[in-house]
Amino acid sequence: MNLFRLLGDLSHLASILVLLHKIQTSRSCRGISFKTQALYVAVFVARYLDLFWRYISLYNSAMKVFFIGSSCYILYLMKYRYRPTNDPSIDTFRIEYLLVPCAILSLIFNYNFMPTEILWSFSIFLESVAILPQLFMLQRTGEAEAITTHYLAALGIYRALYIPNWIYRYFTEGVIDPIAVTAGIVQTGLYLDFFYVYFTKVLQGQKFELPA
Amino acid sequence: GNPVPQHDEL
Repeated sequence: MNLFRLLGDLSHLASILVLLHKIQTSRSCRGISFKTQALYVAVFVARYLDLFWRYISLYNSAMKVFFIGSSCYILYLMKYRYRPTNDPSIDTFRIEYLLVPCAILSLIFNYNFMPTEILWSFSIFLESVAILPQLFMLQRTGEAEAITTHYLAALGIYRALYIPNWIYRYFTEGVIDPIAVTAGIVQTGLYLDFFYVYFTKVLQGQKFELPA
Repeated sequence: GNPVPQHDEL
């Protein structure tokens, strides 16, 4: 564990707490892509079910339980409790364009051709693009509530912090994980446009609005 | 070393 990874994980944790706070206080999931949230459930289940056969640390296990539990709870809130506030007509990204290529990539790029490793690769590839339905929705509506942008920023910062973590681990432990690093760089890259608007507008007190 | 990384990251 190093500081970059710890801060990254805490940022990930914070992003989910911000999202839950937004949904609970506004009693609405307006502006949140159900498809992205469903993809995160798939990511967490595919990767973290190793809870049952791989023990790393109490920290690691507790985080895995939290991520699986909270992501399922968010889906429940969107699908049942606050269903009327969820508008599928603007959540139109075709997720099969993400699922199928990720499935194929995970069959080609994995560390061992066995179900658990293929699932692990699949979850890494899928996580890297899972935010696309959400960003696509933002692009369509052209604006977002401030709290939704804080959620996205925390999620993007989490990914960005994993990059110095890998650099640090490479130099201190000689560890390199090419699949996670490649997917992680792609994933962070997807946030660049968003970060630009977030840092130049939202943090200056302006509304999050994309140029037409 | 081991060709399969530990997967100790979240």
